Amino acid sequence: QSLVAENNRYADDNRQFFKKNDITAVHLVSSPGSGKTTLLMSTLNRLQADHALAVIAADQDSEQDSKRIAQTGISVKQINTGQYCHLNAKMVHHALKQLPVAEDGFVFIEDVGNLVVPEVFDLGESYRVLVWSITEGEDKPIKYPAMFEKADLIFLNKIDLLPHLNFNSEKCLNYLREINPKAAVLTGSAATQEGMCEWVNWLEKMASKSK
Amino acid sequence: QSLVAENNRYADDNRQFFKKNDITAVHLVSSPGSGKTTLLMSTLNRLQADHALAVIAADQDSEQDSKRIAQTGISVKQINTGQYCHLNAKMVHHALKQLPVAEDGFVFIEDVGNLVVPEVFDLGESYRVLVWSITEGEDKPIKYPAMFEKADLIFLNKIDLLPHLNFNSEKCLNYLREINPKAAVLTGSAATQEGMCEWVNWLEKMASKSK
Ligand SMILES: Nc1nc2c(ncn2[C@@H]2O[C@H](COP(=O)(O)OP(=O)(O)OP(=O)(O)O)[C@@H](O)[C@H]2O)c(=O)[nH]1
Ligand SMILES: Nc1nc2c(ncn2[C@@H]2O[C@H](COP(=O)(O)OP(=O)(O)OP(=O)(O)O)[C@@H](O)[C@H]2O)c(=O)[nH]1
Ligand SMILES: [Mg+2]
Ligand SMILES: [Mg+2]
Ligand SMILES: [Zn+2]
Ligand SMILES: [Zn+2]
Repeated sequence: QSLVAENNRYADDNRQFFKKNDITAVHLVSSPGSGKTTLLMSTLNRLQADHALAVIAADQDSEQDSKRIAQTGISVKQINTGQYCHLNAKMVHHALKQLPVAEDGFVFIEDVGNLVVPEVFDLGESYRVLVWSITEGEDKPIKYPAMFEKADLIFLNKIDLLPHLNFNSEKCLNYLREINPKAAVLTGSAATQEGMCEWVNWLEKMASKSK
Repeated sequence: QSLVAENNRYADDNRQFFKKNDITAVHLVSSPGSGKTTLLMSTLNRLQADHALAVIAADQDSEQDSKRIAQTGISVKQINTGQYCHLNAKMVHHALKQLPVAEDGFVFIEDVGNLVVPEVFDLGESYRVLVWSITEGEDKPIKYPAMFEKADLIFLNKIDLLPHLNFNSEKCLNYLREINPKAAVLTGSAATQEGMCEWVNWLEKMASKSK
């Protein structure tokens, strides 16, 4: 409980920092390999002409994702969470100090691939986006309700594979609505770019909201 | 640390129970939706003519997997781990008391979909099998070294999707060997049944080993 209290102090601090600098902070969560980094790279490429961007990339171990993201030329800070199964606000606080965070832009935070958290930690982000790959099956919302409840948007990814799977889209949306009736839902493919326009539009709409 | 000590007392107890009854206990782990339940159902159908079988199915929430497994007619006990992100030996200990565990058979334990564990808990199992879906990408072993290190066998699943993915099989095996040079590796598809014969052969070989 005191872990949560300490986390929330840092979260409030992060949230103040983002607000003061007009930054839209987007926290990406998902299972391992659902497509967060692929989606992020495509997103950064589309936003960089018009917006200041920075990324915090987290994994239990390795520098894989920060190396990939660095290819876009965007500033990225890698965090290895080690024993911790997800980011906390203190880690984000320290990472922000090591990034060139410019006013009026986006900070993207890619969390460790993990849907199981004992407690959903506030990082101080503006929005929480859950990337859900259709390859994982329709019932994930009811198996991991805490993570699905807290999402502002669900990006249903890898729809290019739909023809080759037994995926029931109706069941999928029913399970989702059972757990989170209010989340925005976008369907797409980070690989083929399907749905990317709607996704970037949503991001820009959210960014302008906070102005 | 005392959590681990308490766990290991129950794990030793479980291990004794399995040994005394000539039971081969197989612990299945993976990311969410990699195919554990689908693989398990096919496995149960193939083993049930010759072996006593029982299943422990775990998820944070819901009865989804135990309902599916029950369709095979095999006895199954559902555990909801709630706040805990994976099974522990105490939960398994209690579940075993509620299952008709017959001598000289298999107990399959499907864990919560999760590759991130602060500590890899011993359940008292005979073997640990990691189901890794090729849809998750090649670099999972170096991102989740603890889980990959502890696997006795890696079942590389969903290879029916290989033609539709950018999956580099060589990279995949290199990353795996970096983390776990000794694990057995089988490739297959729980959906199309490819690789199922080799998988069942491995299980029967492991079962006869402990006799
Ligand atoms: N077919 C298909 N594959 C995709 C798509 N998006 C990502 N992938 C593939 O899925 C695998 C994992 O993608 P990543 O972007 O690394 O996923 P991630 O969520 O960042 O993974 P972690 O950070 O390790 O949890 C890679 O092999 C990608 O090429 C998609 O829309 N369609
Ligand atoms: N294409 C393909 N799909 C598969 C394969 N195995 C499982 N699936 C699909 O993958 C999805 C998840 O399968 P499950 O067996 O429920 O996976 P799981 O690991 O038990 O999932 P959780 O218990 O929720 O973590 C389902 O839609 C399955 O039909 C496979 O070999 N190929
Ligand atoms: Mg990633
Ligand atoms: Mg399952
Ligand atoms: Zn713009
Ligand atoms: Zn047999």
